[in-house]
Amino acid sequence: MTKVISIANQKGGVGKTTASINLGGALAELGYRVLCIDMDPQANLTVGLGISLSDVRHSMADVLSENRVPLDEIVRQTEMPGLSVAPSTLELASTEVELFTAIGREMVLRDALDGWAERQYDVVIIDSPPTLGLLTINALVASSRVIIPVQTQFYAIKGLTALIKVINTIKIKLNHDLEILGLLATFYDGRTVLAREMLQNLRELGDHRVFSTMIKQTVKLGEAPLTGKPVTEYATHSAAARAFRDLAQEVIELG
Amino acid sequence: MTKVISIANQKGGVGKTTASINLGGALAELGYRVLCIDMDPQANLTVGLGISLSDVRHSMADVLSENRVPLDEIVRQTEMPGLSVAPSTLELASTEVELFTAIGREMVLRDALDGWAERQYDVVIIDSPPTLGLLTINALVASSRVIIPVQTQFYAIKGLTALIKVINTIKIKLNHDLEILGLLATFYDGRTVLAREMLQNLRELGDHRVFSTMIKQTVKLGEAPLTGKPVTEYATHSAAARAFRDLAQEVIELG
Ligand SMILES: Nc1ncnc2c1ncn2[C@@H]1O[C@H](COP(=O)(O)OP(=O)(O)OP(=O)(O)O)[C@@H](O)[C@H]1O
Ligand SMILES: Nc1ncnc2c1ncn2[C@@H]1O[C@H](COP(=O)(O)OP(=O)(O)OP(=O)(O)O)[C@@H](O)[C@H]1O
Ligand SMILES: [Mg+2]
Ligand SMILES: [Mg+2]
Repeated sequence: MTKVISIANQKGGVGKTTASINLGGALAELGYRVLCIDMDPQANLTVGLGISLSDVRHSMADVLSENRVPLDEIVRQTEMPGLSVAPSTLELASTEVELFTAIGREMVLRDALDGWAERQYDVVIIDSPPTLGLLTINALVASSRVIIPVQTQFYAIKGLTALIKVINTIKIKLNHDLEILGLLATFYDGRTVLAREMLQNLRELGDHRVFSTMIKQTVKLGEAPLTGKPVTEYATHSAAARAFRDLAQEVIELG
Repeated sequence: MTKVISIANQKGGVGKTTASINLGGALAELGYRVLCIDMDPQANLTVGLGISLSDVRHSMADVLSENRVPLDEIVRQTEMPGLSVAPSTLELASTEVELFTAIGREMVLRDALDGWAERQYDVVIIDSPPTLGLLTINALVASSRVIIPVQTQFYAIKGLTALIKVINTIKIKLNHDLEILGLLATFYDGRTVLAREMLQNLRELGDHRVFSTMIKQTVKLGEAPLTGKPVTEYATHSAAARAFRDLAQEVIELG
């Protein structure tokens, strides 16, 4: 049974792309067959996995547009065994506008994945843009789990209630299977009172699990994207690589 | 002559809201009459200036919707003399959808400001969301200048060309006055090779000015929003307050 996991948060810069690439890398390292899908027109996941945008002929923009190009035709292997990627390009922004008037506009990604992913992948990870628009909604409708990266900062914590409300609405109206797997504390710097206070706030929100794994502020996570590899490959003995391996274990155990 | 400045970048978490609030604070301190407009449904600027969302009856959502509520009715004074704010709420997200089919949808904010701001403010600063949708486009059409905060990180630099293309298109088709005032390096940590390299990349892009002021990584900028005050008030002698005072000087000199 393929697990489809969205990485979502409308707050910008909280570490969605970083979590997608590196959780993907850690799971692939354990032998899982992993597909990362880039649902962000910024295409950071695509570039962060070493693909040059000028080489991308077809992308998620084509899969979601009226042509409905099959996923098979766009998926590429990365340099890492077991880790594939469905790339995005800037064109995805205009596809989102096209989707506005399409029938069944919230289920286009789910329909593209239906049955197809089962045969080839154990895990599908979907990176989403910093909005609650149709691209993020398509990702949530296509998923059975969602991980919410949350920077240990004031604005990121404040924005959570609105995000959780949208996820609950999608669960009731469009996708009964959708569960929040957990909140992932990111950019954590234990030396500051602010980060410790915000982490405490996050844990006191109640209702949802906060992963015991925290992603600490580290320059290694800023450097890895320049190499086009997950941090588990780029800096395999680093604290960041260990953290994402711990996260992968938690994700596997939670099922 | 009122200067209207947008703070824009579709990359999330680069410090748009932080630059809006603290440049606003530094200019108000010098005696300029400043209005900060929140064009982001996340309403981080509104909350960061000490306004509780549950107190906001009318917001930018009403100004831009069919009711066209005048800006006068929503603007509030902050605790800091000379600094006012036009608040936002989550409803702004549905207003953006409404705008899609409105005639003259890109000029609604410009028309709301037209002539009104001249009488009351010296500077208007517009915070925008992490997308290149209609809310950001309205901000850019209403502005004569735009400041682009750029994290000294790989993805933020990669996304710049796309943003500058959109700004140039708006300049040609919708707003001939629009000029890029400068690129503002943010989250700079001089101890890391990555930040120094990315700053170098930023400066080598050519074409546009990079402010000599850099906003360094500092916990003070994460703490200030909890107090509802700009860092120039919250931590008046800090390096962050000095940096935004320097930025205010650069902005005044560039005109
Ligand atoms: N724990 C960390 N420590 C240091 N740098 C990090 C960390 N996590 C991510 N980064 C860097 O910070 C930047 C923001 O992270 P990232 O792009 O993954 O966030 P995002 O939520 O995907 O952003 P967006 O909202 O634009 O999609 C990136 O340049 C990334 O390399
Ligand atoms: N130089 C800095 N040093 C440390 N923290 C900072 C700095 N600048 C901003 N921050 C903090 O980092 C977070 C991201 O900044 P901010 O919210 O201003 O970015 P943004 O571009 O407005 O994000 P969004 O794309 O979601 O609108 C905030 O919590 C802010 O308090
Ligand atoms: Mg991202
Ligand atoms: Mg912001």
